[in-house]
Amino acid sequence: VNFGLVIHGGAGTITRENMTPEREEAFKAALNAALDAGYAILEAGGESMDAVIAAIQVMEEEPLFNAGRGSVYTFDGGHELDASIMHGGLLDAGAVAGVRTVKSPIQLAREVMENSRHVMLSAEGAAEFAEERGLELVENSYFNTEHRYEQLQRALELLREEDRTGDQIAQSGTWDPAFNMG
Amino acid sequence: TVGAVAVDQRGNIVAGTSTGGMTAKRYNRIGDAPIIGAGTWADNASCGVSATGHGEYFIRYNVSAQVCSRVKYLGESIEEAGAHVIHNVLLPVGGTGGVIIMDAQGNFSMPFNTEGMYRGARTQREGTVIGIYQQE
Repeated sequence: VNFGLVIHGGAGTITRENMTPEREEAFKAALNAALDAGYAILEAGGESMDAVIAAIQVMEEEPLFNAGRGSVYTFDGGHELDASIMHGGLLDAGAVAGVRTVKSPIQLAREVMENSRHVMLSAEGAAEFAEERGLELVENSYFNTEHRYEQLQRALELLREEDRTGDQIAQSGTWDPAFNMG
Repeated sequence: TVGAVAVDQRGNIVAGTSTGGMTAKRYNRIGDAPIIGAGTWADNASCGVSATGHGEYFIRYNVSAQVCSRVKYLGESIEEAGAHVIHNVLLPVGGTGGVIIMDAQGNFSMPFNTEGMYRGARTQREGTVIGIYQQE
């Protein structure tokens, strides 16, 4: 088998004109670090489940990406995180939505898949399950970053100008990917 | 949004996705990332997919599962299936974003219809590929 992995760190209005060489190198280094983590497991004969978790956890801890630390802010100034995982051999799946205090949402999605009778848990119930499973919990402020906070301020200004909510913007025909994806 | 799809030495595909969601979202809005079939899908008989983009569209068009269904039932390659869904299904209706795809043979594809997508792959056969912009 030609083993390996493929990763993404988000899509959007990303052009050379709005990217500095330093920032571009930082993104490439972060992507390489995620590939390193996942590929090492595969190369050693490990399972694709562990490789996916390892690669995603590197990106969850990297403030450049919109996941884990570096997540965007909600309208109210907090963070709500979502994750899911699926095993192609078993067709087992696990997912979590709207979690605020679980350090690694992708690890919680795996716990839901492997150690619950359910596919998706949300919000406080998901956090309660995470605590029962011994996963690391953090304050919601753990996910704060300065650049995402500045994005929120710009977004709120736009919303005030347009007198609309982010949800309405997402459903409009003139929705700008930059608004969502930073 | 971040994601990964891997195939191990036993040929098992796993796909995963993790996200902070959408800037300034309200009302406990949830996008496609935690929706099995929309943001994430894996089936050893076809492929594994993780998606990133405008979640409301990825949910309605069941994007990740649709890519794998085209591989499974139409016999398309992952390149053909991914390109069709991203460029011919999503883009005409205003759905923007991309997917990463890997099959059980370690073939991979990373189609997207935005200006850029942070992406990378490493396989035993092809080594490492990193990209950000179109035409990379």
